[in-house]
Amino acid sequence: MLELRLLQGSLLKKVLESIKDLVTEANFDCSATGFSLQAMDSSHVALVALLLRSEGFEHFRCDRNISMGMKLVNMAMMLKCAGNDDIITIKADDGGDTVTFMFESPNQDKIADFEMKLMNIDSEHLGIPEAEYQAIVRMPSSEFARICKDLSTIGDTVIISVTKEGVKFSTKGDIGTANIVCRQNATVDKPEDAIIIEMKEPVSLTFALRYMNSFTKATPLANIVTISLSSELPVVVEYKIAEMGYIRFYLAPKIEE
Amino acid sequence: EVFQRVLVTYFECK
Repeated sequence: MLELRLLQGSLLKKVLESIKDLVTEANFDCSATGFSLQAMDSSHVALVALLLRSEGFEHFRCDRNISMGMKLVNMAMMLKCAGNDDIITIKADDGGDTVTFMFESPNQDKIADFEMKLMNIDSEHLGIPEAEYQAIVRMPSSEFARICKDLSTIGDTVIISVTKEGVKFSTKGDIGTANIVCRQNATVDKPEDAIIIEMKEPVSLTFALRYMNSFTKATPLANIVTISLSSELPVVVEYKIAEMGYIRFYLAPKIEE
Repeated sequence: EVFQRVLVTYFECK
């Protein structure tokens, strides 16, 4: 028996909106730790890792570890039927082949349940070790989204370079080139407006903007995004989900041979 | 030539 009651149901709606175009189907895993997912895009160069910790749910019952395969566009369609202020409860029976999403309006005057068929998904699960990154950039998530959107009008790839001068996002395309430099700016009025760069060594990596733009669909989940970079390692783009966990995107760099 | 390696070249399968 699984029963997870999330007071801030909009969080789950936003999570689905941020991953449904990157990943078509995925196994949601539920254990005492929480509700989690790890899935790769169809070309296996990008990965999303989600964790919503059990403590973040108002009620969290998970009698045994369970993995539920879901088609994400279908799940997103169902969650779109929940109001932004609704409480969402996820329910499933052990060994069952369906999951139920229950939506309660804040004043309890409307209760809806949507039952969705589960599917069997064979997916590779990757062990991602904690790594020391050469550079970690924390910046407003909206600023990062704007940069990715602007650069993708010029080119297909972005070179992210971190030096002591700051972080530079560059692209080039048929019509020209673009460079956007953000300098460390820790002395702003609001902490969420700060750009903080922790650099152990300079690093420069190239990524496909198509994926970066897809990751920025998680912008409504967090004011701050953290970008962790190391040579020869996939970049990690992390959005912390208030007091509940995180959504992390990994993307393999483009390499010249 | 520019290419992208798949993620299993960086992370092990569990």
